[in-house]
Amino acid sequence: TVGAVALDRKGNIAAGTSTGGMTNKKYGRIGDAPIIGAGTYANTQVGISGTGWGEFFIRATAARTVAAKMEYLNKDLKTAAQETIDEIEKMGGDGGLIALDKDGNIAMPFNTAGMYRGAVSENGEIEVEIYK
Amino acid sequence: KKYVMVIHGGAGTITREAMTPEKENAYKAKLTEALKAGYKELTNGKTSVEAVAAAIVILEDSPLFNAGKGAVFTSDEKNELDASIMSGKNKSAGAIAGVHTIKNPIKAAIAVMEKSEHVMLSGEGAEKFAKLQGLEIVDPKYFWTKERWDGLQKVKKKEAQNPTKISQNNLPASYEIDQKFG
Repeated sequence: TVGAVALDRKGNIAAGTSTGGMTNKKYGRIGDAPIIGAGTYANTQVGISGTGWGEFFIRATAARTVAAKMEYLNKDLKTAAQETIDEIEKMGGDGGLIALDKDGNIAMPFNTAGMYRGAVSENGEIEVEIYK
Repeated sequence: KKYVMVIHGGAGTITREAMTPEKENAYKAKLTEALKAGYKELTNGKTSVEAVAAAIVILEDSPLFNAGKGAVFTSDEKNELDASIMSGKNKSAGAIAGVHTIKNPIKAAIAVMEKSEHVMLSGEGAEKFAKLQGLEIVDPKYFWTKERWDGLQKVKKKEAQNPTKISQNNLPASYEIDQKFG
């Protein structure tokens, strides 16, 4: 799965996710990637794209949950994102997500190895990490 | 520091395949290329949707990632693709699911968002819609890669040896060989 969240000059956020699903999946299984609110979500405050065990991201409405924690509980981005991943882990799932808010803050929580991540600042400074 | 774009290239593969220094460099180079593509759109005054599309297309076209060209195989030995996009400005959204011939699924998701009254299209209908929108349609063979094919065969072999009862909270252990979460 791959994903991106961007913040443009007008302050608008967009989030996108694209995937080939899971190896050996059967019966037309659909994961979280195309489910708005589960694997992808954006509003005027924040954008989120997820990757992980899709069934759990769907059951947790993961992407929307990050936004809701910020909207209704006034949580900061990092707290909202981390809590959501922690809740997925408690359910038995794993994976991670990326999030970018309207102020240019990012969060990239995960609970499994093999997370490929990258970010670019408004000055064009690029950061790329592979978390082992 | 104010960030304008963040990307991910998936999860759960490092422990399941050999990560050589060369391969790690290849991943980092492609992620950097995707970030540069998105950043270029933003600095040119394009929208966040256009920036997301530019970055994801780079990753979809690379066999390194489980999307587009690098998609894993289903049990039926097909490459089946899903994608979605959401614009925070007005909460418009588009998604496609279960397609096999759309070269860049993220473009199809954007087309659903911008050029249809729907949010999600699936299967043959989604492919028909993408074609009508002028998106690039490819032979399903385009998505075939040896690494993903070998991964499927390994999983099938393991599953045949160790059949496991499946539930929502218990996928077969064999999946852990090369699951490529999506």
